[in-house]
Amino acid sequence: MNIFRLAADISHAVAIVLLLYKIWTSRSCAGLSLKSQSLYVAVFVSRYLDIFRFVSFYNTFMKLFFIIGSSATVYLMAFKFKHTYQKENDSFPVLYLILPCIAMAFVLPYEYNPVEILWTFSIWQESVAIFPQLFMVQKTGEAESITSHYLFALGSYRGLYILNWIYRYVVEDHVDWISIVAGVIQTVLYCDFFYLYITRVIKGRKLDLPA
Amino acid sequence: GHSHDSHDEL
Repeated sequence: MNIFRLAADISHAVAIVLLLYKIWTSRSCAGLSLKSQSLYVAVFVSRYLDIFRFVSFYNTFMKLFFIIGSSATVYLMAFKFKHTYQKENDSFPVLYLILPCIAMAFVLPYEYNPVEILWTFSIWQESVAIFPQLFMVQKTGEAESITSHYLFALGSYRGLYILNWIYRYVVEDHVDWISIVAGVIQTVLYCDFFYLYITRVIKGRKLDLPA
Repeated sequence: GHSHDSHDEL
């Protein structure tokens, strides 16, 4: 564990809590992509099949937190506040995201066994899971401020992991190419959003995109 | 190593 990884995990957890808080307090999931949130559940469940293999209390606790938090988000969006879900704006064709990730999992896992293939799938799937949400923001041309904070926390997390990977390469000689390449792609996807967030949301303005 | 045991990150 190092400071970058801890900050990244905290940022990731904060993102999930922010989203649940937004949905619960506004009693609405307007502007949120159920497709992205469903992909995250798939990501966490496929990656954390090793949840019963003990690494540390922290590791197990965080895995449980991510699975339960993302599942609760999907539950609220798909059932409790379903009437507020803007299905017509959540129109990104997700199979174009899922199929290449399945292909990558079978073509380039570290080892050929079910757990490794699912782990590889989860890493690639996570890297592009935010696409439907960013697509929705682009399509409607706006995001509520708390949704922007959520996206910023979620985007920061993989960016901080890049610093963690640099640190681990230097200090521990540890390299995980699949995580690094997918993590860089994931972070790059947020660049446009980061720019808008810093130039608009931090200055107290709403995230309205130019038409 | 690249075995599953090295996937200690979240």
